[in-house]
Amino acid sequence: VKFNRLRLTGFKSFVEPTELSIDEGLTGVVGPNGCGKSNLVEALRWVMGETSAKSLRGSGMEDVIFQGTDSRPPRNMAEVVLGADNSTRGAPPQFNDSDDIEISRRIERDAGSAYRINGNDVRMRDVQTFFADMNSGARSTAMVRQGQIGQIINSKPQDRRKILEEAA
Amino acid sequence: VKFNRLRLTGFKSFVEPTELSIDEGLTGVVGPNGCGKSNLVEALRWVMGETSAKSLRGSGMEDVIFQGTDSRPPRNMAEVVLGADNSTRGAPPQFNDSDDIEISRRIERDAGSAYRINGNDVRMRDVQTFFADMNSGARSTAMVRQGQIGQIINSKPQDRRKILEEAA
Amino acid sequence: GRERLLAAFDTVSANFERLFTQLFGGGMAQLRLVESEDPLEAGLEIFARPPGKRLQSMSLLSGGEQALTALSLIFAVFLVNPAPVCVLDEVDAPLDDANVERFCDLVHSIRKETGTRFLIITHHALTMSRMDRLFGVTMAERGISQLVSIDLNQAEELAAAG
Amino acid sequence: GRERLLAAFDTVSANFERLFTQLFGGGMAQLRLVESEDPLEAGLEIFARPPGKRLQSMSLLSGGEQALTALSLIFAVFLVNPAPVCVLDEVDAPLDDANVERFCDLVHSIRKETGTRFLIITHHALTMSRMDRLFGVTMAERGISQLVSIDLNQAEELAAAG
Ligand SMILES: Nc1ncnc2c1ncn2[C@@H]1O[C@H](COP(=O)(O)OP(=O)(O)OP(=O)(O)O)[C@@H](O)[C@H]1O
Ligand SMILES: Nc1ncnc2c1ncn2[C@@H]1O[C@H](COP(=O)(O)OP(=O)(O)OP(=O)(O)O)[C@@H](O)[C@H]1O
Ligand SMILES: [Mg+2]
Ligand SMILES: [Mg+2]
Repeated sequence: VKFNRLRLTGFKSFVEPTELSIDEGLTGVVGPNGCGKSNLVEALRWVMGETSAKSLRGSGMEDVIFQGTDSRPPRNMAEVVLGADNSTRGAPPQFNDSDDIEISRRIERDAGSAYRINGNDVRMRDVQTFFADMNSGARSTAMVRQGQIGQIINSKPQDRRKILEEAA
Repeated sequence: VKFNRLRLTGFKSFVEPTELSIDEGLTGVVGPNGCGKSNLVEALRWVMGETSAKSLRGSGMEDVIFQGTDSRPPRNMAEVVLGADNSTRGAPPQFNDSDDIEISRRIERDAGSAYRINGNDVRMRDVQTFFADMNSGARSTAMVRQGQIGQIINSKPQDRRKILEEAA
Repeated sequence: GRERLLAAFDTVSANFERLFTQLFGGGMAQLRLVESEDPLEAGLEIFARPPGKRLQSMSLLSGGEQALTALSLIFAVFLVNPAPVCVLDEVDAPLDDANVERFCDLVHSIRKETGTRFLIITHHALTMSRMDRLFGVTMAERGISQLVSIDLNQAEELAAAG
Repeated sequence: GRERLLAAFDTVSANFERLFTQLFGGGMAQLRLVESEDPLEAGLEIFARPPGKRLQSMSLLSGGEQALTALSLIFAVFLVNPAPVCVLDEVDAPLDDANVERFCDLVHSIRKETGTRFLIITHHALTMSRMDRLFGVTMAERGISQLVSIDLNQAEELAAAG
């Protein structure tokens, strides 16, 4: 399963549908302060099933919905889709019957989040399990958030030990 | 009182006597990771009467004494002297009778810290009061440690409120 | 006690709002005392609106925006009782070049206003170019620090090394 | 439970020691479980000896040295079960140029070993120059993000803007 694209609509500052292609090797993301780079990272963690609004810098999960600017009104819906090439059919059995996999999460004001895999409604836990089976996930060591290095440095030894648990 | 020089001997990686002149305007300090820039900052806070070894990245106050390298043995003593021009005689009365003021702190293994102002032994509290009278001090907002901006950003609102107390 | 903290809050707030707008080249921000009627028990919350964006809690801002906002708070308190020496250890680390320029502009203006001597530790070539003088710290002998005076033109090379 | 954590500790430790020495171009470091006989209650302490220096608790290292050490730990765990995508958000912020080069070398070697696709957010011109491709995020319209593909030569300009 090769993840190869991330599509955002109405997610934080990415109000218009935006697609980031995730190709092989090293992809750099650059730009001035506040332009949206970390928002991209959070979109990926969000579609992987991140449950803590605080870890996405919000007080509630609806804080990820585009909240408008001086010149545009807020939106009521945010959606992120993570697409993958599954031509080698390495996906978990229940999602392994197509060459392409799309995992999507959508949130609507006052209606919470809805998850889908290849168009089928699934529970959040199914999405989290899917990514865990890929050695991936919103909280895996593979997702190094801005400031997380500082947190590890300053963490209490007991909290730091928890980082090992992913390898166990 | 114009502070104009900082002299370190045996303080962390500054084993040889080293003098930093603090002139008017903006003085930049540069160099590779781990070369000693923050150690300079800590020397200044230390001579101002910093009491917390942890805030100097150590577990005990003796951690500021040069601990040796592959090619040099450890030292047993560290000393930092902060010098100031007092030709305008703006210092607190008991220290105001000379054109020049030197505040020094010295630590010896198993003997603790000794403070002096212009060669006279004083208590730590006298040094802390001296700097407080100058709107200065190891914990003042004027001493912004590496990573402190991150701490303010992540601090609980009650802890953040304490930063106001300096202005009260 | 309480009156002094509230008076300090007002002065710091005024400084903070002015400094934020200076550092961001626009926008506005405000401090709020929350969670208690008693200022000695209250929490300090920060709300900010970078130019063109909506007012939000500081926690929703980007890493660089949060750094500039925290710096505005630090200097807002500093200006109430300016110290003769101010040390800034790598505060410009998360800033892009445009924000580094505004940060340097601010430090220069504070220096004009208060006569404070600044010691600024940085890895940013742009910050180095705005200094009045530069010292380099080297470890020619491993584990042993040495201070050297740097020509402002030489600075580019040392920036490359660190 | 306990056996698995201890086995994981051994594997992660071996990775950690190797990665540290790779990132620092020498020296050594070690992980230690402390404060409890029971690994499920223990604390994880880190001791490190950059080249030429004495072994110390990680807390005594410089900001940049701590960042590299923490990165060694993160990748040490990562390599036990490599993920298909790895995102690094401004982890190179406190690093000087020499360390940025070694950081990029390490990421390239991990990519060779695991086939992981990396998304690396950075303000560092040197990191940008080591990427296989670059995307820029802009806010031409205030508060609205847009993604653009960047020519690797154009990168210098965008580094200047951010
Ligand atoms: N729900 C939302 N709607 C609109 N804009 C939002 C929303 N949430 C956050 N933002 C904006 O997104 C911006 C933060 O973007 P982000 O954190 O991605 O920046 P960045 O490119 O990582 O910057 P830095 O280099 O400083 O880390 C903030 O200015 C914030 O105002
Ligand atoms: N007591 C001591 N004796 C000798 N060396 C010490 C002592 N305490 C700390 N050091 C060394 O000083 C170095 C840290 O220096 P410092 O924190 O000043 O670096 P820096 O220039 O600020 O780097 P960075 O740019 O990464 O922040 C460490 O490598 C550490 O090993
Ligand atoms: Mg960011
Ligand atoms: Mg430092």
